[in-house]
Amino acid sequence: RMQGRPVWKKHLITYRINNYTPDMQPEDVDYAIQKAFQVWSNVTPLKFRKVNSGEADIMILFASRAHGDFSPFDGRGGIIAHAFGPGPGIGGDTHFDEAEIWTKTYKGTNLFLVAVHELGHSLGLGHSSDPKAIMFPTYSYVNPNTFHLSADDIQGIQSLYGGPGKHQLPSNTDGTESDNCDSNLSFDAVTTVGDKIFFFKDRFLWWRHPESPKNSVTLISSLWPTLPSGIQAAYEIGARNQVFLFKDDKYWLISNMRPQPHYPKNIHSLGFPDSVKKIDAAVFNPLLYKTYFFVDNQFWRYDEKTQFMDPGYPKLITKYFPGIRPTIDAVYYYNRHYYFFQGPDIFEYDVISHRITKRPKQNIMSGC
Amino acid sequence: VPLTNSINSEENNETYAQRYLENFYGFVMDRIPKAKMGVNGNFMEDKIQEMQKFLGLKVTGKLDASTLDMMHMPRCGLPDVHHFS
Repeated sequence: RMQGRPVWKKHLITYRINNYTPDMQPEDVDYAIQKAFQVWSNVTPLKFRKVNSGEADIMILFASRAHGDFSPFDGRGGIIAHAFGPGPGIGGDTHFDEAEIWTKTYKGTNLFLVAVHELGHSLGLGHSSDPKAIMFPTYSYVNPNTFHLSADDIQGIQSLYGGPGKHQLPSNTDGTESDNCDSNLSFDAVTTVGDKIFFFKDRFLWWRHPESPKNSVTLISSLWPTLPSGIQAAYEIGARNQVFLFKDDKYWLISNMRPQPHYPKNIHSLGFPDSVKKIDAAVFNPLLYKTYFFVDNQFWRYDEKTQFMDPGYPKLITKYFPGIRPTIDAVYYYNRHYYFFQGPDIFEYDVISHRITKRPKQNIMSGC
Repeated sequence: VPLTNSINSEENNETYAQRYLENFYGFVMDRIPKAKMGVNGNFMEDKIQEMQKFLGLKVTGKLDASTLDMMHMPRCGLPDVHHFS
């Protein structure tokens, strides 16, 4: 903690990006900064709102050499950024040295990683002597997709603000929440993960045991800060402890609940033609060791052993899955059945007899 | 030529280290009377030790290679310990 233990006295904090580095696309800067704030909001009751004019609590700028705060930057290398602890005026402000080469990758200086560190100062954290902490004073690259705060970082920030309150969960967020008792509720993606079923919807994630009525909900970003919201398809290869998540033309691998390095990858590396821009739903069949990918009214089959698409695909969904309508929102495999989600409807489909065996009530989540 | 380079390099390292310790560990070179250079030397050694301890280096009090390497790494401009409790 900083001397005098400065903290923000409120939980809704505004920030403004005063100017942009020419090293990156402005939208990439916006994304890196937003994700960096999200890292801290995930573990505290704090919320951050971007404003585009006027004075924000945290003003963010890129500057070279002397820039009006008596702490001039020193050219490329050396000092790469600094920030001021919570307070009025310059308090909380974060400055990045424009002499560095700012990037969203491992090249140059990764803006997201430095922003997480500097915003830690903006919230009242000092430097950590733990080399694993993001608040360690020197910069070293770690994959943003696998990045997570250290225990020291979390203990530090929670000693100032406490942990995330229940209000971070859907019931009191900014109006985009889903009502899990809505009879018309549809899901973006559903998959088993170990002994649980994960349901993805917008930026939320519910999970429950297949045989239990109890469910829990969280933000996708709370579990995996670097993953996007709006996951469109998901499937699990249980024997490998692998879960694949899809959004648009990208997919991520989660292994043992941790996002893996070298992802996201492009879906076309799986063998899809260029005309496929996104996957609607996916499911792994452990009996065949093959994965079905559903795109519009067609499906592909991927051999997980050979890592190639099976020849002869795509095929029409309605022809090979009798009773299932042409487009599929989500599907998961459990106990020799597929569970297809189409809008508010769910179909239990026997993988051996190839027919619909049940139409469970929509109220798949407890309390509905 | 190698001897001269070596001396210059040592001076540069020391100057760089002094500035680093001033910036991040509250080392104040100017306030120490020149007559007490011995004390100054110890004070700088103390500050090097403080830095080495904080950053998880081997605590030698000397400007060894790993300490100088750490001093040359890109870093945040805030002091490591001076302003913090």
